[in-house]
Amino acid sequence: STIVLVFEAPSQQKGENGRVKGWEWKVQKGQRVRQGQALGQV
Amino acid sequence: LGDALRNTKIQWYQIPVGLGIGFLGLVQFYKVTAREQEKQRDLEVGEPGSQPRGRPKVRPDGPWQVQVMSTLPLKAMSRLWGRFNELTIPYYLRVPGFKLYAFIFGVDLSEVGEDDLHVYPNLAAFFYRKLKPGSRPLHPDPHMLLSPSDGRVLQFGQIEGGDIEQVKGMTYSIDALLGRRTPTSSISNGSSGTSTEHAKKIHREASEEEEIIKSDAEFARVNGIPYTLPDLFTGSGRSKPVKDAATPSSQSTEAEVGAELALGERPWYDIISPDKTTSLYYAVVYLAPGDYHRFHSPTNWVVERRRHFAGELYSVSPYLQRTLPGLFTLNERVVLLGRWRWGFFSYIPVGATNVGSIVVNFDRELRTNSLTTDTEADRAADEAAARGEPYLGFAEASYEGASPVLGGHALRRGEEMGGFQLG
Repeated sequence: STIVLVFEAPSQQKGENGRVKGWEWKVQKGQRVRQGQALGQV
Repeated sequence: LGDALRNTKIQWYQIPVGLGIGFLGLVQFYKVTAREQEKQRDLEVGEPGSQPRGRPKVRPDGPWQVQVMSTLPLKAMSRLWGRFNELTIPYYLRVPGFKLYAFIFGVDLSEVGEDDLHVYPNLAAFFYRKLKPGSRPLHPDPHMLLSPSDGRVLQFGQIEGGDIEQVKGMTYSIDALLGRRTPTSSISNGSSGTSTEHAKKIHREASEEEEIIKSDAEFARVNGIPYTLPDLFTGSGRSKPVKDAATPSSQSTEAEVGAELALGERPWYDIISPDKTTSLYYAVVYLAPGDYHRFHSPTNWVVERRRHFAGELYSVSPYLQRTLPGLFTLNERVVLLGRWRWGFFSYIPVGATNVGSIVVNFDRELRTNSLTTDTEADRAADEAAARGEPYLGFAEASYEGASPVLGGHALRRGEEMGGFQLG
């Protein structure tokens, strides 16, 4: 079984201080995750 | 008879070569004609006046393994598998059986909800086990999007041009995954459909509205849903709301509901922020057989609609995901559409051969991997064909009745939403 998430989030863009703003993934492809673990954040 | 069999002389004659060739030619001609007729019938589906004949069978492309699999009655096999696993296991065989299963599939028995494994009467119950409280702590940062379940992150990324990359070079359309348009009312079968009666019901309940608003405002505050009630009413938040006309005010009229239905005809991606400050992202989490098979809400969000695609039940193993393009658009799945802090949000549990039954806790009417559902889907396809419309491939229900103010069913971060069951 599989769960697919499709969602809208702010696009990634570079801020004035060079920091990336917008959606950021916190996982790698193929990584094992547990329920409640972070996938990403804005 | 015995005497006749023993004493009758048998004489063998050669069949003329021409007759054999003619016979083989006839067989081949029959096969080709039958194939052509089948193709012609597929083309005629949807044309006015054509003979209704259920959902057209999708024949996936792929290597020979996929071709062989496509000839198997996967849904029937899945149901049989489910029935088999519901058979009660003898008491003294349960613990060794579950321990063997845990050894093979890597289940951590120390976190299983019940200490005494005898409690699980069969494999189906063990498979749909709960975990001990606290064994899956949520990430402390409330702004994080959480993993909905245990599993492996197979793919994630940004959706560009409406396509999701399944593996390198294989993509499928997001429209095919989620469904493009809301079907006509004949297919809607939700607990509170977008019907005139629903609008009238909302109108009758208008006197109770103030009380509802109080409770929903309280809910929003508790769950940290970062929009205010006026945002929900007017859609003046960060992104365009799904349905402007869904506001259940005391002024709800049939015209509003009509407008809502009209909005339902829009492609789903029309809801994306028109100012292009947002993008669409996706993530695919694969649950292995030994994983905890209940799924949870990854964030605070509101589910507005459910679309049930009664498709096939191919395996969703990483191998097949690599080799069968558009696997998720072929399989039976439940598409939950709604919105979260940043706009559109959808959550799609996809079934597989061994776990065809998808349970959604807040939707008692949903029946997946069911013969009845298949029959209903065939009937809907027939009706669509009779009307001269294409079959959209899904049945839709609306959750607006769950909370008239929020416009759907609100879910807390980490809340259990449902799960996958064997068969």
